[in-house]
Amino acid sequence: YSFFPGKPRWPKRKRDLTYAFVPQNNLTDDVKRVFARAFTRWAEVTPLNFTRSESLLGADIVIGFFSGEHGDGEPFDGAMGTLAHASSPPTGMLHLDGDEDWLISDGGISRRILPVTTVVDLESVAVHEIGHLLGLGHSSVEDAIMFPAISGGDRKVELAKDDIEGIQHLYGGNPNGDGGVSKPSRENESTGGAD
Amino acid sequence: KFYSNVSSIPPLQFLNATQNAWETFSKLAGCHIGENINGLSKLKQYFRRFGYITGTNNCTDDFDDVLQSAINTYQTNFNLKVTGKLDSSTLRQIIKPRCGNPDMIDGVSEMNGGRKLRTTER
Repeated sequence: YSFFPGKPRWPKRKRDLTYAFVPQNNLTDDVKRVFARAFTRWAEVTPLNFTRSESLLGADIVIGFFSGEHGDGEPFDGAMGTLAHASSPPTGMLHLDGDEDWLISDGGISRRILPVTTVVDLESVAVHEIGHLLGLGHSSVEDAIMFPAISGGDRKVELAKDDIEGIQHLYGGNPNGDGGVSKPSRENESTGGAD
Repeated sequence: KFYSNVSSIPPLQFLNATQNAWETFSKLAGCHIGENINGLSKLKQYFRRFGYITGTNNCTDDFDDVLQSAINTYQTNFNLKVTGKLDSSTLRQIIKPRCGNPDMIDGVSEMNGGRKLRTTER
């Protein structure tokens, strides 16, 4: 695992973080549930909690889908290529490429959901980008969520030991959990604990 | 577009699997230091985009020591055999879809055990 330069993290007074979706995207509840599940994966192994806000105003994290140039100097490049990017704490911007074909999976942990395809598993990307929002950089461990690349058709949503060690270096473990070492799968929950 | 399940994906999406701007890098396979090949400048832009090349000089189509150093670092970060060449396994990794955040910031990589690696364009 790695960190951003200077190892930025959310301050101690900010353990309950709110997130909101850009309203112009008009995302369905199915899409929002994918993000809720993604946040839950990080909440399970840290003292952080995530709650969805209906308003951008005051939200710690803002999530939106954009195409091409979208104002942050890091334009998206159409289908495939770069899929998403996110800021380091405490900025809280998560941008996804609106030109991708996204798969809204309803759960399951299989590593390859499809043969070679240009469809990208949204939850896999969301879990990765939330790692950035919380302060993790990229990892060289291929099984880790924070590995920078993912093939179209692949699904990788479970935090690896490397991810958990990295995030717990920044925030410590979940005081109500088991540290994430042998946590049971919560794949089939409809909304997860984050929502 | 959002697809709610695998069966809702049109067959065309499977056929378009290689639709990716970075696929053009595949034709650079086998390039090595000293060569001047059309397309290497785009590959240098890719490496600059993800932090492997720093500096503001124009990217050229020369396979120079800057590019070789960037490839070495990339191969280290992605657990590939460090050859400094554009071999097939390196190119397969390069063209994969990926996160837009850089792997290196200010020329420093903390990937792969925190090894400090630096590449500067001259």
